[in-house]
Amino acid sequence: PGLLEPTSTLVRVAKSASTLGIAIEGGANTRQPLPRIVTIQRGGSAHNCGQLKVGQIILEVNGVSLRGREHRDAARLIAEAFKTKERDHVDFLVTDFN
Amino acid sequence: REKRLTLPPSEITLL
Repeated sequence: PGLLEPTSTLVRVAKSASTLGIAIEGGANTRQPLPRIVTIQRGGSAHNCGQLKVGQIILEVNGVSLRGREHRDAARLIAEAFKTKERDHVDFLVTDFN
Repeated sequence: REKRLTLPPSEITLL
């Protein structure tokens, strides 16, 4: 485990469905400063992956930190990571602790 | 007493 985020986990989500299928809340300047997964939709890529869970906090997307990013900026970053043809997966660094 | 945080709740986005 790293020193800064000892409980974080890297989850690789393959783009196995046409949607990512997660809902997030939170972002800088809200009560939830880092995005938290609030829903995982059945049949979406995240659900198919089987490793993301409701309640997890997303720390990084493809190695890019979400710290200090407002909700819309974080959501845009995740959406773009899913949309790009450059990769067939999205890497999420998540933690179970808030 | 401890002051409550006054930060607003976040919107939710489906991705």
